[in-house]
Amino acid sequence: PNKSNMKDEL
Amino acid sequence: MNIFRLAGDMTHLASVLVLLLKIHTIKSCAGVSLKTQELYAIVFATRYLDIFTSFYSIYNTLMKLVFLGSSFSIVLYMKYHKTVHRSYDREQDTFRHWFLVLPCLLLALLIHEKFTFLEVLWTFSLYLEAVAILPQLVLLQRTRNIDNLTGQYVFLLGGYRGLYILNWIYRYFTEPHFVHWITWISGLVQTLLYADFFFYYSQSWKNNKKLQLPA
Repeated sequence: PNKSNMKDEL
Repeated sequence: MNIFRLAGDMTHLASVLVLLLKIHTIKSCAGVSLKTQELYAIVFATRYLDIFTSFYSIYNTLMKLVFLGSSFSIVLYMKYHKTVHRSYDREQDTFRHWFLVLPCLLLALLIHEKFTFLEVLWTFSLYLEAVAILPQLVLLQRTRNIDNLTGQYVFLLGGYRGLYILNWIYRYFTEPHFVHWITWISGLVQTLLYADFFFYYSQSWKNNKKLQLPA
């Protein structure tokens, strides 16, 4: 399962 | 996207707009730390390097451009605007903020999720954002009392960080594998730095007197 990434956060 | 994160982003947006409007309308930056503004410009520049390579949403790209534009224009205003730069308190704003940049860079080289150029700089921006408010808090202590706009600016910044912590709690319970210690710890440190300011700010509101920070 792909780890959710934080790059979608500002 | 959840309500906590949206509220956090809007509060963050409000903080930079409050500052930009203050400087633009009254043409003064008294009480504002240029060092903190320079650190924030570096934070955004190193965090949003992926703005051209990865696209998440219109909202995400738009907000990145707004944060980059506002932070750099605040720095340019304070450094070069003929009227504004005269109100900059150079003697009091003496925090050696470059001493914050190097340890954050070294820490990012040591502790990161992936050892790539973008990831290390992104992690560096997290660490730097955690401490970027320090010169501003030191300046507030020195100048003793603050005008309400600068107080509102710091207050809104603290609010944005608090809402982001709620956003992480929400994402932890709603998304599988949502564990990001680096972001959480640096975000927590940053929020704690505001804690004492919040205390004095709320006291001044309660007693309805000018905010006096202890020396």
